Amino acid sequence: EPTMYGEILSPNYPQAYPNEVEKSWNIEVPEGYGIHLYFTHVDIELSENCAYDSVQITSGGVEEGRLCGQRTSKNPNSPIVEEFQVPYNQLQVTFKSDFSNEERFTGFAAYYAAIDVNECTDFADAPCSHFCNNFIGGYFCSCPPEYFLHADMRNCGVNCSGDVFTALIGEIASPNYPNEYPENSRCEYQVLLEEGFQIVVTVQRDFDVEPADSDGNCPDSLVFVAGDQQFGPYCGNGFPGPPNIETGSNVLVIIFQTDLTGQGKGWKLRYHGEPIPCPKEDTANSVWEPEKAKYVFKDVVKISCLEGSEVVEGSVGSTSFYSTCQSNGKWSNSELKCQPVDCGTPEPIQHGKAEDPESTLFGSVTRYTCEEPYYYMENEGSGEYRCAGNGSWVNEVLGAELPKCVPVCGVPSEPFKEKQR
Amino acid sequence: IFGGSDAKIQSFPWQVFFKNPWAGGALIGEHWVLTAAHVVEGNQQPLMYAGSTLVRTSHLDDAQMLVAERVFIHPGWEPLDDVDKRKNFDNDIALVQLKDPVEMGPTVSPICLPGTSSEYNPSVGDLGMISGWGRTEKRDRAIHLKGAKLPIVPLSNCQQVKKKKSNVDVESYIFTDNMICAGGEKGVDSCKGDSGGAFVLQDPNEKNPKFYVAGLVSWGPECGTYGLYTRVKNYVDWIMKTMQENSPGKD
Repeated sequence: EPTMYGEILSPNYPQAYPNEVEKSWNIEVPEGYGIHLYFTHVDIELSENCAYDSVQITSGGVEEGRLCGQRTSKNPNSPIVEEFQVPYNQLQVTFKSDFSNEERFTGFAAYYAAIDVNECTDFADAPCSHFCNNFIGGYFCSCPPEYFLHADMRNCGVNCSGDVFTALIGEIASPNYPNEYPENSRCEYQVLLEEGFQIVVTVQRDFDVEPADSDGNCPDSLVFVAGDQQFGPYCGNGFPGPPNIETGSNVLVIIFQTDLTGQGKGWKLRYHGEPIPCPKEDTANSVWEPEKAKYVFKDVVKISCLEGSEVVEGSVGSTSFYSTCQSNGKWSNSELKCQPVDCGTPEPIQHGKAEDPESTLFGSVTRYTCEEPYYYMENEGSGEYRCAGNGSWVNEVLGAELPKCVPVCGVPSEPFKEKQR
Repeated sequence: IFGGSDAKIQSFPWQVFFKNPWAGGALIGEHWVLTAAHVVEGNQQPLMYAGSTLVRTSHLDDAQMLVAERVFIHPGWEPLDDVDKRKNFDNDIALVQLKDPVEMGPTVSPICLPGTSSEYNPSVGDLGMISGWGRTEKRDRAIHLKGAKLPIVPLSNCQQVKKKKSNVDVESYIFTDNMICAGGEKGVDSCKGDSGGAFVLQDPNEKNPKFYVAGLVSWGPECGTYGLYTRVKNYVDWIMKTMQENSPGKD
């Protein structure tokens, strides 16, 4: 069990230690403490490098010291003849004697005590990113004002995340800009605009973020994430990205990550929402009103079909329809198209027929005829009908009215020849 | 027909056969038959056939049967309880509306109505044609259609027919301007059973032979002399009005 202090005596102490013995003591004090080991008596056969008899102090496999010979205190007020301090809580002491002692040596007497370790200063690696506070048995880290201690309880960062920008135009800068940005921080900002707008980012020229290392990795970095797209990481002196970043999305996450070192001035950017454009589509058979070079989100156009074409919705035909540029960059009613008017098969008439037209589309011609010689076309006109823009077969004289075949009157198929009586 | 000869229906495709009473009519449209009022008097559902030269029952199976929808007797026709005592045949004209349209062809086609101009006023001397399955010199009824040509004569010719039978007193009959008198010098005449058939004249405005109905077989003092025909031109307005007001599709 770890103890706060203890005594270690060589075999038979204060009598002469025997030949050919080896004895070890594993000293352990509570964690967070170091060990102060001090000798009050050392009387061990002297040899070069203490090769014959010795007491060896090791910690973590590293030899802290090896003693032999006789030691006396240099301080008349202190009984300590030799001492060791290790910042670790474990220590091993090993006593060895060989077989060749001719004189009488009494060995050693040593004491150990747990001592406080100053973790803030006793170790090569700084345990805290900012302020280190030692206490008996441990230490704790603390941070400057406006910084917070990360969950690892060692590193301080700036609480810079969480801002959500919803205005159509805005500016965002790194913490402390234009002063040095904080180290060891991760700032996440979100720009969230109405659907139908894409965020366009312009980073100021005075961009100053710790440059990339020799492998091209940015120790501090600015990254833009828009949907599946990522822009960056960016670092260095002067912004290395394009003058304007068109994200194509209405949601943008800005991530600024800094490491422990290498601070810079930081960055500042301006963003604005640009309405998503809708493509101007092929206008065959149709006219768009209003006519524009570019159409964007929320634009409404009236698409009118040219004469001879129509848009069919279900079973209803019309000459125009409205389309709206939607938030996804696509037109509403995009399934509707102006198509050539189809008058369909000419309607049959009694005692007559319409010749099969080559086509039933706008402008096509058909001709009605009656079953001659017993019927004739009652109405004037040639019987020629043309497929009109309103989807009807139209005659110059009758309009959409169908021709009428009426019986021929007063004409016998055989003349009456009176037989002579 | 007296003084006539056998004719094919193709020569008189407008000729309609009335079975009961045995009479005739003239097809003037897909839905209309013109006949004499006395033919349909008291018979609102006359059975008619078109397109057959012969009117034997077996042949009528091949003819088009015409079913009456409604009968329109001219409002000027004087109704009588005892038709045998009739001496007034003024306005002897009626229209029969058909239920179904008649299919036209070489054996069935209508006769034209007279135009309204004076050219369609039948004049004495105009040669017309009659047809029918009525009485002949030899038979009470003809099975084979007969036709004849006969001229229009002055109405006085009809008025002055000397009676051969004691029960016909011509002078007691009414003669009006709605009647045409026609008859051949050789006894060409219509007779009983020909009533309602058309007396047709050639259209004066057509180069190719085309006929219109100038008269309807109405009555006569004695077969084989002169006969009286309803003057159709006087009724064109009534005919047109009746047909328009009762055309299919109108309530």
